[in-house]
Amino acid sequence: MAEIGKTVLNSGWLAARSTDVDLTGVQLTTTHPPSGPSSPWMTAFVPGTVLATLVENQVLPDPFYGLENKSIIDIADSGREHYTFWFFTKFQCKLAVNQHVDLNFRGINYSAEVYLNGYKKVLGKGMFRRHSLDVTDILSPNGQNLLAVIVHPPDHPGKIPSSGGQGGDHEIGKDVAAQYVEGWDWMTPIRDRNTGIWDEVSLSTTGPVKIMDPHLVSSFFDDYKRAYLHATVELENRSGWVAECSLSIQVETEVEDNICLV
Amino acid sequence: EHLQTQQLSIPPGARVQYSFPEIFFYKPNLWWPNGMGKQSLYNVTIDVDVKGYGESDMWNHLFGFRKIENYIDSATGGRLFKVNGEPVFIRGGNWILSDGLLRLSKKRYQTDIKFHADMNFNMMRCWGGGLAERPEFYHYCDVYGLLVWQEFWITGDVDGRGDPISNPNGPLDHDLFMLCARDTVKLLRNHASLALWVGGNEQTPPDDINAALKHDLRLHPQFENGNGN
Repeated sequence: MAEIGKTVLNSGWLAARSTDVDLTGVQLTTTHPPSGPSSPWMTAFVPGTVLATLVENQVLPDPFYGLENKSIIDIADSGREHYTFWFFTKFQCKLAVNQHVDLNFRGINYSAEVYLNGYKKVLGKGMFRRHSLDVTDILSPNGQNLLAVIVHPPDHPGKIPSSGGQGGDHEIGKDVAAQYVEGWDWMTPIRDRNTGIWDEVSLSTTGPVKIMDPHLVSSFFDDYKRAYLHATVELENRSGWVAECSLSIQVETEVEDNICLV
Repeated sequence: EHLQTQQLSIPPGARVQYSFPEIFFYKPNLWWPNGMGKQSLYNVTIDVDVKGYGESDMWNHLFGFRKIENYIDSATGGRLFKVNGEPVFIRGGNWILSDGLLRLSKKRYQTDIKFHADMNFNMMRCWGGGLAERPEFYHYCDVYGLLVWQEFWITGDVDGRGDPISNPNGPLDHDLFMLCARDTVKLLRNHASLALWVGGNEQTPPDDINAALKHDLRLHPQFENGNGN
């Protein structure tokens, strides 16, 4: 039985350039999973970008030293497929009755397709949005799950004019993504435009009812002597029956220095 | 110190929004910016038990009691900030992001943010061409008392005021921009350090996006009246 709460998936990832992989996402997550960091697969840096993984594997030099950035091909010259990468990992998860699990991506740049045990889910575009997929029904019965994600760069990565300039040719502004990546007066362009699974990947296991995006607000009166905490939560009942819930909120004073509250 | 439990029935497959009755505090320890007092944080835990099942889900967050106000000063045209009713002299630093390959970690954020606090800053301005910063960034700004000015993804250079003039109407997909903005607000809105959402850098977002942001981020009518009822 999986424990209620969040499990971060930040180890054991592999990556490979999409053009070097002849398999589909269904094959990668059923009959032909990669066995380990052997070509074209390499150890991946998640969360992180495609370039971070290539630098960590010494496939490319670190662009922050000397003029190394000049030796890294820019996406404008290589084409988007050159920085379109597969990311792959395995995870254990076995649920008990009435348990549910979500696969969460806190940030992907710029769009992706997710394959889990042979099932495909498409993630919408946008660098600054979370994705939460209810994968309860597609987990593997034996608990060993295979996950593959193909990540595509921004739709408009733009081209860096020979004169450089703030934001290059500004094409990146057509997407909802970080704009500095085309270069600015204080920095050179980022060659992969920060493509990748750039923020946390996690599994969240719940019972039949799930808490989403609580909102906490404080209000003050009488010169801050009288204060109120207002809390609003969204709840989702993912079972087939009426859920009789006890909803609790508890506020504990902070941990003062090294005094622990028990 | 404060525990409140409410009973709730949720129909099968339904998604509901629930507000707790407000919880009263007498003289709570307030959260203050760096150099003005302690950054008191309270651990707020929300959990839901389901009859016949047990604990179903749990969420917690370190919350700071503080009131942040800002307005344009008619005499100077500058933006003035107040925290808990006290005016703040803003010592702000520009922030793009911590690493250009997004190798972002708690440790890295703690080091970067503490460095700025040690330099006696009390605000980080997250530039519109960079990131909507991450919860770990905001957590350490909560801990070290750095107010955060967070811009959305519009810059003068790229969105209509650069050379060449380009994207005068911002990104191609305004609905996608608003979806990302709304989700980012939900991700970050409970952090004590979050002081100001800003449409963009040296540029106002396209009218429809600007209007939607202003509407969504307006003060909730419930908090409009100041007389304490």
